[in-house]
Amino acid sequence: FDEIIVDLTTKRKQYPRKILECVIKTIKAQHE
Amino acid sequence: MSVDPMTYEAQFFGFTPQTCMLRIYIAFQDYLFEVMQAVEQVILKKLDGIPGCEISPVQIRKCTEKFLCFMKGRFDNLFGKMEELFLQLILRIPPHILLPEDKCQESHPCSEEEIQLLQQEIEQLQEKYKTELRTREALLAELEEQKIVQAKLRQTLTLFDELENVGRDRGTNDFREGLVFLVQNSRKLQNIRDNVERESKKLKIS
Amino acid sequence: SSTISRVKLLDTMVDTFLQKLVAAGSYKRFSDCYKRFYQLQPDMTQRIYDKFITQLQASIREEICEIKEEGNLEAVLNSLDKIVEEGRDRKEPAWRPSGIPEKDLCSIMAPYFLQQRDTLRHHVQKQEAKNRQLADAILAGRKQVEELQLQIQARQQAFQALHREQRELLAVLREP
Repeated sequence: FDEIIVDLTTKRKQYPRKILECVIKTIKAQHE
Repeated sequence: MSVDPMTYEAQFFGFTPQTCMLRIYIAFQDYLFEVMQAVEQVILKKLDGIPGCEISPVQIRKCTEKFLCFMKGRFDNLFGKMEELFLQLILRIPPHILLPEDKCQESHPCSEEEIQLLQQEIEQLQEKYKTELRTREALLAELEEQKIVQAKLRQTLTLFDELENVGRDRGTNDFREGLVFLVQNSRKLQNIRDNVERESKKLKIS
Repeated sequence: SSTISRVKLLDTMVDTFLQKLVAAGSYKRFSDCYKRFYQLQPDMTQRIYDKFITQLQASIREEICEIKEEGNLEAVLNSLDKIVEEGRDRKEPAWRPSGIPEKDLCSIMAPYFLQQRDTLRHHVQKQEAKNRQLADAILAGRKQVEELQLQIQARQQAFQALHREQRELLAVLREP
């Protein structure tokens, strides 16, 4: 249970930033 | 009793507070046992050094267990209180606090519907921009055409001007006069030619 | 308002825990449990007890230091102090993850989509303005072409009239 919580919350902390990097790359590519 | 998984705290610390407390509890408890074991070892060693001592290791073990049992009870009680305070005051994110990585949840709250609308608007704007760019191409193309047409038309006008200028070079200030002047000149030339022909006939006859 | 830092609070709590634990495991209690040894060797009992307490406290403090170092706990707790301090004026409960990632992700992406939308809006408006200028230039150009055509038409008609007159003139001039 503890590992699941840590895994889940680590994703909550890190994934938005990673996804955002992809979104920003996509937006820049579209812009170019 | 539902367990509070303290996920928001785990998001911040990278571990669950309960696990942290468990880790501390186990470490403290191990130390208590280790130190007690060391105490017992020292006492047994001391007793070995006393000749004719009647205290047996079993008796010492009983003493150790008695003291440890009491200490363990107090330890658990005290640790429980400390854990409660830890989880309340140290390893807790107060309910009114938002972590920095979640700032935009409150600065730009956005539902899924809103984000879809936003994406639709972006697509429409992209289409509109492409249309404007195509319009620009078409407009620029017509501008180029206009330049060519205007150049041709000006060329034609220049032609007319040159025609007029020809007349002007001959001292007539406009084309009509030029033409009359031309026709009169050609008329004179005709007369001169007739005269020449007549004279040459006379010469032949004589 | 002068909140104690979490690190200080932690140290205080551990100290209090140790004090109370030591108070519970008093020398009297210790000597009661090891009564016969105590009667045999009171001084030795005292020394063993003192050593027991010192060792226990040292081990527990050392453990706390290790945990602090291992998880860089002091820096993490100090940064939490800072975050809490920054949010001290707030009263209402703050946002928490909904448990639906897609939903929570929307607000994170919103600022970037909004920025993209504004940039696109700006580009579209700029291009529209440029195209309006181009369109005006084209209308002016069309007008100019029209004028040039009219000028040429006028010149052409004048020239044709002239030509007609020329022929009449010639006819007159040519009459015997």
